[in-house]
Amino acid sequence: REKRLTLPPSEITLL
Amino acid sequence: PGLLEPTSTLVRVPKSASTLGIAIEGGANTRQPLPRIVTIQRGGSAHNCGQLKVGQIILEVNGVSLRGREHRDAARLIAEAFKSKERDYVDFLVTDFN
Repeated sequence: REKRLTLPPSEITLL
Repeated sequence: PGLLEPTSTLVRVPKSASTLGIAIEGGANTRQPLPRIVTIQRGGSAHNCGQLKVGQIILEVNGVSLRGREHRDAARLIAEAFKSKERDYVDFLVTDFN
C-alpha cells in the first residue's frame, strides 16, 4: 500500500 | 535580536518597471508552506530595488500575512498589490530562514 510521506511540490508563478 | 530569533526584513519595492519580476514557489499544502522567491528577473521592479534575494521567504505583502494561503491565492495577492494604483510600491516582509 502506497503512503504519501511528503507534501507535493508547488507550482511556480512568475509575477 | 536574540541569537535564536528568526529575523525578518521589511522591503519596500517601488513600482519602477512594468513588471514586478519575481517568480515564487510554495504555499499552503505544499512542501514549501510559505512562498519562496526562486527567480528575480533583470529589469523588473524587484531587481531595480535590489533588496529582494532569491531564496527569501515572503511572510507578508502590504501587511497581509501569506500564512495558510495556497499558492494561487498568495500569487494573486502579490499580483493585485503590484497592479493596484493605491500605492506606488509594494511592501514585502521577508525572511532568509525557511
